[in-house]
Amino acid sequence: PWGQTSEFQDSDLLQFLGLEKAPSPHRFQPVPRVLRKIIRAREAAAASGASQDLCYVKELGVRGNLLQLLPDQGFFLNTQKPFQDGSCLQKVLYFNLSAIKEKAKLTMAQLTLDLGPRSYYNLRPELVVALSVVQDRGVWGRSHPKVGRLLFLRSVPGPQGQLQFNLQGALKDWSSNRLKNLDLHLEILVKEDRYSRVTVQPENPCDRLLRSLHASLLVVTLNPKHCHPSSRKR
Amino acid sequence: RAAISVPKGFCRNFCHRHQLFINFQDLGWHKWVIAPKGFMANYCHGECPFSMTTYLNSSNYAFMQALMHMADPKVPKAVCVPTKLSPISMLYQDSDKNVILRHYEDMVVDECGC
Repeated sequence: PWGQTSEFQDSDLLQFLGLEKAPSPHRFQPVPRVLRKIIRAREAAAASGASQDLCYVKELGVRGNLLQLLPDQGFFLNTQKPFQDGSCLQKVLYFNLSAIKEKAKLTMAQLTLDLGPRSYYNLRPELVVALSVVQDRGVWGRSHPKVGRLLFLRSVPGPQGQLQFNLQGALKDWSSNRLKNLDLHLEILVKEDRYSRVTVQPENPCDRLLRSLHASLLVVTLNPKHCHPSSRKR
Repeated sequence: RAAISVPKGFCRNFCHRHQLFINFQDLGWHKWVIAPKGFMANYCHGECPFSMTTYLNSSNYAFMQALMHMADPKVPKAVCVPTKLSPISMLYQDSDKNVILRHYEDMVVDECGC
């Protein structure tokens, strides 16, 4: 009997969840540990009957009633001739921001770059990660994007682990212009003198980074209609 | 209040909260909802007789409606409804493969009344 009513339930589900299209019934995207931690904590609090302020995300230290993890839909550049001038890889990170509602107040925008699993052997080479705004994307897959303002330049000890960047400032500019996407240029460079030592490793770390690099944008928003700060505080 | 005598075994028919676990797999929602797998939503059910309206977390209106029902049976009985609800959080994936965590108000029945 459940199967017979699934069509009815699907349309109701869309309305209920506030979605425009049916969610993909395929495999789930990797869910960050912090989101699982939040949902587990809330389930435990609900089971114990404890009152919760669901407009405050304690684990992230920000107010918000909606957390959205946007996957990177970008592409690599110069994959044919890597490693020139210390450049390990270049990628355009593309995030579709249409899921962020205009009336919501942005309280957090955190980019996570996952360089790969941590291990003793991946400690070298030392890398430099440069993240810039893309001014002009050009034609997808054909021309190079025009790189604009540099947002972050950070040294990291090796091609492993997760890096986090606060993009709230960058995203506010984009949301005020009501643009529906965010394009970033990511370049990872190998620091001089250390690159020669890389060759003794069984696999070139830049090749491995090309396969293992994963980027996602965690956006937290607060809808004032659903969250009343004064009454919650009382 | 002390003068009201309650027939033995009748209490279970009075308005109160009943347990109801909603399993997303039964609804086919597990295809989108990552967590939780389900939740205890509960529901309200039971009679709201005039004689018990003061005991059943009743509104003044339920009292008046129950009184009117006694005087005129065409007036419907007072009904058993949720009087306190609480939200839950849900983690799910949308059509653009965004993973979303948001809370939904009024999902769990905490208390019932007439």
